[in-house]
Amino acid sequence: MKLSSLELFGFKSFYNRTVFRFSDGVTTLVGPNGCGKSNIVDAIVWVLGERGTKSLRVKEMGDVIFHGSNGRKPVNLAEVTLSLTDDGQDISIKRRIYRDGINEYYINGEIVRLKDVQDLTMGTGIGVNSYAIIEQGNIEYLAQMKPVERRTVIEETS
Amino acid sequence: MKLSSLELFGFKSFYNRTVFRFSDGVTTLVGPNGCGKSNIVDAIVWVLGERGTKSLRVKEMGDVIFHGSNGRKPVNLAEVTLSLTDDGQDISIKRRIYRDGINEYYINGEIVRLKDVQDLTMGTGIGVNSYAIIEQGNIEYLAQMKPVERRTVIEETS
Amino acid sequence: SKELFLETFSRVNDAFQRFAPMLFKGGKGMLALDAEGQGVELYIQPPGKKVVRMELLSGGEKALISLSFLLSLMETKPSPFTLMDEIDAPLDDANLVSLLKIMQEISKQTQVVLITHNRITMESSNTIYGITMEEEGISKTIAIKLA
Amino acid sequence: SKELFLETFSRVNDAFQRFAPMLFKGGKGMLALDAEGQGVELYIQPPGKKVVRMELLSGGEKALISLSFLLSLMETKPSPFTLMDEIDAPLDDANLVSLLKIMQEISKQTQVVLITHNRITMESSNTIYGITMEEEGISKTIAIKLA
Ligand SMILES: Nc1ncnc2c1ncn2[C@@H]1O[C@H](COP(=O)(O)OP(=O)(O)OP(=O)(O)O)[C@@H](O)[C@H]1O
Ligand SMILES: Nc1ncnc2c1ncn2[C@@H]1O[C@H](COP(=O)(O)OP(=O)(O)OP(=O)(O)O)[C@@H](O)[C@H]1O
Ligand SMILES: [Mg+2]
Ligand SMILES: [Mg+2]
Repeated sequence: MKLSSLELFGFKSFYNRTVFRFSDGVTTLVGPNGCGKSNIVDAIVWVLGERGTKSLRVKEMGDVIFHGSNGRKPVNLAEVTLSLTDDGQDISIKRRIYRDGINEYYINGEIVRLKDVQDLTMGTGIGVNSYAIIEQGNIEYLAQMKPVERRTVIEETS
Repeated sequence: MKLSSLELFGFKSFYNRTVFRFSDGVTTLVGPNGCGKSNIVDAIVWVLGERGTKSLRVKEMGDVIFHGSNGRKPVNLAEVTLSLTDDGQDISIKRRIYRDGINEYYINGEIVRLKDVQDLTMGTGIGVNSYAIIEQGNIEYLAQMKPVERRTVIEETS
Repeated sequence: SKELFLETFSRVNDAFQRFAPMLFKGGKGMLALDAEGQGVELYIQPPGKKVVRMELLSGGEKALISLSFLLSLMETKPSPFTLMDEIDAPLDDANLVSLLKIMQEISKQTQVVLITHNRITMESSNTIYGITMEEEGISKTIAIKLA
Repeated sequence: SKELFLETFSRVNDAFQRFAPMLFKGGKGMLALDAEGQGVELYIQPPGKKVVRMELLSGGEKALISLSFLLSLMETKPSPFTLMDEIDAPLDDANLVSLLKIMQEISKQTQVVLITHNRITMESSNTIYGITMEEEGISKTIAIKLA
């Protein structure tokens, strides 16, 4: 399984439809403080089904929708699409949230439930709680886990 | 009031008696991970009367005593001396801890109580809870204070 | 007393309104007493953005806010020294350079000690103390004066 | 099942005992089941130092431990990608270079994405995406392919 692209639209500071293509090897994301790099990490965990507001750095889920800036009004919809390839097959996972709070998930363009997204990603190493995603400021967490938590992480690696 | 020097002896990784002279202007402390830079910050808050083990990164106060390494046995005493000048007068504050747990404070070589050290530093801006000491990883704390805490910090600045 | 607090608050707020735009170029910041008069709220508007909750802001933006507030306290009641451990870690180069200019200014009346891994910070300082562990597990220091 | 866990544990532990000395040159690390068999303890001995509680270790040392453990999990069950936000912030240059060598190796079978302000990290990567906010408050990206 490989990531091919990530598309953000109206998600946090990404007012415009923006596409990232994932390359092989090592990719670095760079830019000034506050320009949107960590918002991309938020977009990835969000589209995979993150429901906790704290790890997304928001107070309520609607806060992930572009809230306006000096030159622009707020919008009413945020959408993130993650495209993957698995054994030659293309898979796209999309999540949308409307200003009124309605939340939708899609796999390959068809509307599904959160559970379907979770089932799709289970065991692939790509998922909301993947140990392989280290959020800003979280780098010590793997070292400071309690022994029982560490056991759980190892069990999930089998 | 100005800092003139800091002496560490048996404090954490400072097995040997080590003296830092404080210069005017901007001083940087540099070195590889784990070489002892943050231990110096610990030494300064410790000699000023820090009693909390968490901010000193230890489980019990005796853990600040050099605990041995590949080439050396543990020692039984840790001592830190902070020398200041105030209006032309030299003042030294020393704190010592023995392996058996006994803790002593000295001002200008005479044994005193913790309260005397606290009284000496009160209102000088030099003290255990000085806003001017930012420990590693703590840089966001001034931004994330609760409004009441922020008020308290401002009150202490009057 | 209440008058003393209000006067101090007003001086810190003045300073904050001057430092925030220096660190957030084109941005604004201010402090305000809350409705009950019990606490002090902090509002920041990075350039071109809306004023939002602190949580939404980035790691670097929060560090700059902390430092703007610190500098405001320091200007109101100078501390003999300030000791900062790896505060440059979350900052981009441009923001770090602005910060270091202000630290140089501050250092005329305050001893500034910065622990760092960052080359820009090292090069902007007057004195460097190197710390090593040649003998395993034991810290040793060497002073390198730049001036 | 218990056998499956013990077999996985043994593979992760093997990997950890190999990665820890790569990141802590001359150091050692290992995992161990605790007395009740309920949890997994982590022991690390940086070069020349005693094995001590995690709290005493420095910011950079804790980051290296986390990364050694992460690499061990990744070797045991490769993840299609890894995404790390400013993990180089607490590391000195020498440790960062060792880490990046290992990340290059890992990247042959895993897509590695690193958010960074660090020049050394940028220069070691194959592709750089720059993110800016020319239009105030709105993120925009440009891709700069290196190799
Ligand atoms: N819903 C939203 N609408 C518009 N802008 C938003 C929204 N949520 C967050 N932002 C903006 O995103 C910015 C933070 O972005 P992000 O955390 O990605 O920065 P960063 O590039 O990681 O910076 P740093 O290098 O400091 O970590 C904040 O300035 C915030 O105002
Ligand atoms: N009581 C003690 N005796 C001997 N060594 C100690 C003691 N307490 C802590 N240490 C050692 O001090 C080291 C940590 O030092 P410190 O936190 O000052 O590092 P640092 O230079 O700040 O590193 P970094 O750049 O990673 O933050 C640890 O490796 C620890 O083993
Ligand atoms: Mg960030
Ligand atoms: Mg440190």
